[in-house]
Amino acid sequence: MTKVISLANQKGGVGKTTTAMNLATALAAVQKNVLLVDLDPQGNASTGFGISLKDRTPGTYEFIEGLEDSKECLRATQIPGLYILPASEHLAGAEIELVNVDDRENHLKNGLQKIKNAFDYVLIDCPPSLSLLTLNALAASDSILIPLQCEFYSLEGLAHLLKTIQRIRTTINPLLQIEGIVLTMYDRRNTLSAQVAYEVQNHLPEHVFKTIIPRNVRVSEAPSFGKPVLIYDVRCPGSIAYMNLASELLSRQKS
Amino acid sequence: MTKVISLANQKGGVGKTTTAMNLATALAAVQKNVLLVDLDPQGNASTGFGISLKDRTPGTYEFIEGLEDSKECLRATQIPGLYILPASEHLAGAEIELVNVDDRENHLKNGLQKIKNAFDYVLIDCPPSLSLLTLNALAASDSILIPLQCEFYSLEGLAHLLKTIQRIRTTINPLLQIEGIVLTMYDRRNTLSAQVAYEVQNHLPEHVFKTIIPRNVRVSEAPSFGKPVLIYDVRCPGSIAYMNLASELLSRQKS
Ligand SMILES: Nc1ncnc2c1ncn2[C@@H]1O[C@H](COP(=O)(O)OP(=O)(O)OP(=O)(O)O)[C@@H](O)[C@H]1O
Ligand SMILES: Nc1ncnc2c1ncn2[C@@H]1O[C@H](COP(=O)(O)OP(=O)(O)OP(=O)(O)O)[C@@H](O)[C@H]1O
Ligand SMILES: [Mg+2]
Ligand SMILES: [Mg+2]
Repeated sequence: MTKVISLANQKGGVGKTTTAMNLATALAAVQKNVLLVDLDPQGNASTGFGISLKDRTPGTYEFIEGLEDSKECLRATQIPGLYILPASEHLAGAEIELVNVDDRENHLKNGLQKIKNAFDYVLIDCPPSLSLLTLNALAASDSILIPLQCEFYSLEGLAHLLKTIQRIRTTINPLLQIEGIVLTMYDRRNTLSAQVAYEVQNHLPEHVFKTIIPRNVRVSEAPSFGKPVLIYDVRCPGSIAYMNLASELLSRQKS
Repeated sequence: MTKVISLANQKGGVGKTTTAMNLATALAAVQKNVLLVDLDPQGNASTGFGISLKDRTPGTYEFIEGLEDSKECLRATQIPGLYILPASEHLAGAEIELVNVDDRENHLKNGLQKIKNAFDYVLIDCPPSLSLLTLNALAASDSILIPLQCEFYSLEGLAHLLKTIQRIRTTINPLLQIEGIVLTMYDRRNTLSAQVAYEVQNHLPEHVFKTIIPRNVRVSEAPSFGKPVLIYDVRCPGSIAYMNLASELLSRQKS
């Protein structure tokens, strides 16, 4: 049974792309078949896997609009078992084009119906907004995984995001669950990280992953080599944390 | 002569809000009359100035849609000479509502025409996207100030943003200038910051501000107190950098 998970948070720069890429890599490393959907017109996940700008069409845009055969839109990555739907700048146009189309929130869901059974996990990397692209992702998903940077503004955005999830449950996707909240860029050197972690663990204990992703410069170096940090430097603190996150996610599935 | 400047970059979490708030504060400190427009539905700039969630309507949404008298939408801040147009969640609705409206990119511009002469500077804090709200900001602006986090993904987004600016010059705003690129969250401890700074300073020397904003935990602590860092801790490295940025901006105006 394929599980579709959206990595979403309207706050920018909280680690959505980094978490999507490395969770996908860690799951593929334990023999899961994984599809990563790059739904952000910035195309950071596509860059992070070394997909050149010239090789991104057809990609997610053509897939959503039904312009190409789905299989043509997929790309293999350097990781066995991990495929990606790459994002190009065209995707920014989809935001406006979809507004006046019937069933506008379900285009991605309808596309994924045709191919998702070939995968154990589909992870969707969302742009930093609650716009039509993100609504398409949440309509297509079984659950949402929320990366939360250990900063004040992130905490403030969480309340707004949880309200939006409630609204989505009563409209486009009654089955949407919260997979969990993962604390990212935790910096032991400053108290702000500890305060934010304490707030979230206290208010939403049932949703917060035990694994916390530390701030680790190796993580931010990896994208310039077109690799997830798990491949760039498997022994660094960031990689170890992402492997722990994957095993925590898998053990939650079982119970 | 009022100057309207957008703080924009579709990459999330690069310091748009932090730069908008502290530049506005530093300009007000040297007796300029300043209006900060919070154009992000997240409302981080409104939070950063301590505007409570209950006090944000009427605000930017009502101002853009022409639902209220402009003066009703403005709020004074704790800083003399600095006013804010606060953002509420309604603003997220404007993205979809504006798509089918005539002259959809010029709603903010038309609204600002009526009130901007009361100010020396209008700074617009944009959401992390190139959507209709950001297009409204760029249509209304004399120039764009681009905060650029010293990270690889930011660098990649810059090329895309510069192309978008070219497109805007040939469509909705032929007069749009580039005010400059300001490097943010520079971390002396890691080489990535230095590499990104070197790349930008080498490729676009005429656009990069000499002032670089260092990563400084006091900056990220300030929002939880509802104050810009310039008020929260005027002597910290972040505050000193923002004051230098304001004087660099002012000296560029004169020449
Ligand atoms: N654990 C970490 N340690 C250090 N840097 C990190 C870590 N996680 C992410 N980063 C860096 O922080 C920046 C933001 O991360 P990322 O791009 O994954 O966030 P995002 O939420 O996807 O951003 P956007 O909102 O623009 O889509 C990137 O430059 C990334 O390399
Ligand atoms: N110089 C700095 N040193 C340390 N932290 C900083 C600095 N500048 C900004 N921050 C923190 O980094 C985070 C991102 O900054 P900010 O919210 O201003 O970016 P943004 O571009 O406005 O984000 P968004 O794309 O979500 O609108 C915030 O938590 C902020 O407090
Ligand atoms: Mg991202
Ligand atoms: Mg912001």
